Formats: sequence, C-alpha cells, structure tokens
Amino acid sequence: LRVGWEQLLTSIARCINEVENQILTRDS
Amino acid sequence: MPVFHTKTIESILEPVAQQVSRLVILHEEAEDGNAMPDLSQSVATVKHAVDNLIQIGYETVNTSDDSILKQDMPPALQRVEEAATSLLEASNMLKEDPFFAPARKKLINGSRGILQGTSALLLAFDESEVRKIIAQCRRVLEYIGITEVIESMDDLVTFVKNISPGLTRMTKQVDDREKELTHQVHKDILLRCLEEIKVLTPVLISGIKTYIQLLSSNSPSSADAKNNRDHTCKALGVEIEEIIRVLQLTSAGEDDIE
Repeated sequence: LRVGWEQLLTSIARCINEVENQILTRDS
Repeated sequence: MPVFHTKTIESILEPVAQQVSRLVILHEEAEDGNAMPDLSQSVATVKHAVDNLIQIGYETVNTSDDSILKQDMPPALQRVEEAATSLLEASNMLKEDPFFAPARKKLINGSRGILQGTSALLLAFDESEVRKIIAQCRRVLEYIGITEVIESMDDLVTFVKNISPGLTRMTKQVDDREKELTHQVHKDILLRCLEEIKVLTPVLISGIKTYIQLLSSNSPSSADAKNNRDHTCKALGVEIEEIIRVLQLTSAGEDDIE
C-alpha cells in the first residue's frame, strides 16, 4: 500500500508539472 | 471509445486516473485498518507543484485576451488548490494517527480533486486552442465571400495572393489538430474535409477565371460560369463549416455525427 500512495502522489506532482508546461508553452 | 479527446490530455491524465481508480480499490481493501505510511514528503512535493501552477495560472488569467479562458480558469485553479489543501490536511492527520480512516478518505478525495481540477484546466486550454483554429476558419470563410465581387484578372490575382496564407494556415492548424485527436470518426471527417478543400480551391480559382473571361467577352455563357463559381464557393464553405462543427465536438457520442 505504501508504494501505491507514494506512486500516486508522484504521478500527481508530475501531472501538475505537465499542466504547468502546457500553460507556459501556450503562452510563449 | 477513448475517454480523453486529445492525445496530450490523455498522456497527462491517463496515468493519474488509472492510479486513483486503483488506489480507491486498495483503500477499500485496507478498511481492515492497516497503518498508513508517512506521506508528508510526497504531499509537500505535490503542494509545491500546485503552488507554482496556481501562480502561473493566475498570471495567465490576468494576461490572456481570451475572455472564455479567463472565465474558465479560476474555478479549475481553485479546485486544484482546495484539493492540495485536502492532501496536506490528510497527511498531517495520518502523521498523528496512521490508522485514522477519515484521513485516508480525505487523501482519496484530494487526489480526485486534483484530477478533476487539472482536467478542467487542460480542457479550458484545449477549448481556447480550438477557438483560435475556428477563428482562422471563419477568416477564410469570410474572405471566400469576396469571390462574388471579383470581375477582373487583377482582382483575381489579389484574391489569390490574399487568401493563400490564410488558407495554408487554416489547413495546417486543422491538420495538426486532427493528429492530436483520439476519436477516429472526428479525425476521419477532418481529413476528408481537408482533402475536399484541397480539390475545391483550384476549382474555385479556375471557376472565377472562366467567369471573368466570359464576362469580358460579353459571352452569354457567363451566367453559367457564375453559377459554377458560386456552386464551388458554396461547397468550399460547407467543408469549412463542417470543420468548425467537428472541431467543437469533444465527446465521443455518436449522436454528434450524422
């Protein structure tokens, strides 16, 4: 279960970074 | 049937969506009361990423000239922010008591909230991109309307010179969008429309030319040439309208397609 939650939170952080990149790419 | 309508959105959200679903099942199985690990470091990483996103998001809201995007973004950003706070609260609660079931539920709800918020953000951006392509389609559509006032070869030269960059830009944007879509029926329609436009454009130019030549020689056939020109112009407009319609479809519902 430990790996599951930590993996999820890592994926969420990565997802947020990718959304941020999308916003920045669009603005540039 | 694909869940996400573009490859970019799919690649960003699909892994998280799958893991949230999996974790919900694991959470239900863990109701017997297993201790939860300390997630404070991972949650802090998420919170940091969210803080950056919120800052950049609001900067975009303040500087964008797309009024719909400006309207759609703040609720999505708020959703992500609230969800991140939930995660932080859950992590603090679990640190106090690793067996506390409501904290686990808060963790799941926070994860779902981030998924929903980021999904809404990506959709808002995607719709904004689609509006740009549609605006380009409308510019071409409007310019095509000029054909009925072209009565000299000089006018025709100007027309071709002016419409070419816009038409090239439009077809490039639609072509790129087609490659981004995950829904096969929508992709096929856009490709068919682009193909038709490629065929019809030279036919229209040649139709205008024929009309001008017949008109200048006072030929009685100029009326027929005018009809041909108008017919081609209308057909071209129908294809562009169809592109606009399909670009606006995001659902995979078959009702959208005749």
